[in-house]
Amino acid sequence: NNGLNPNQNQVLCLIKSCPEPQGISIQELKQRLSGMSMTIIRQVVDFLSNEGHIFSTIDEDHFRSTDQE
Amino acid sequence: SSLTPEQQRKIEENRQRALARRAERLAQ
Repeated sequence: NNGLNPNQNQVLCLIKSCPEPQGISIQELKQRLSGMSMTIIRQVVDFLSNEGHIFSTIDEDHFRSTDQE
Repeated sequence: SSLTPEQQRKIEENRQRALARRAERLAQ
């Protein structure tokens, strides 16, 4: 247990699985997580950023995990 | 799509900041 809720784990898992150097876009996250609203995805992304699990890359809409590499 | 040196620099900077934030949270 890493202290994250299921939504947070799902988003983090997708971000970690993206091999692109610029990371995954928020639009792509929305496409892959069809059951999750954009509002929730943005909330989760903000939380994960604040906790240092992820960071924005080429702009504020692309994310990578600090666990990668 | 390959990244420009400027983009790479920005990404590394953001990554270091996030790692520092993560360490801070874990220390709390």
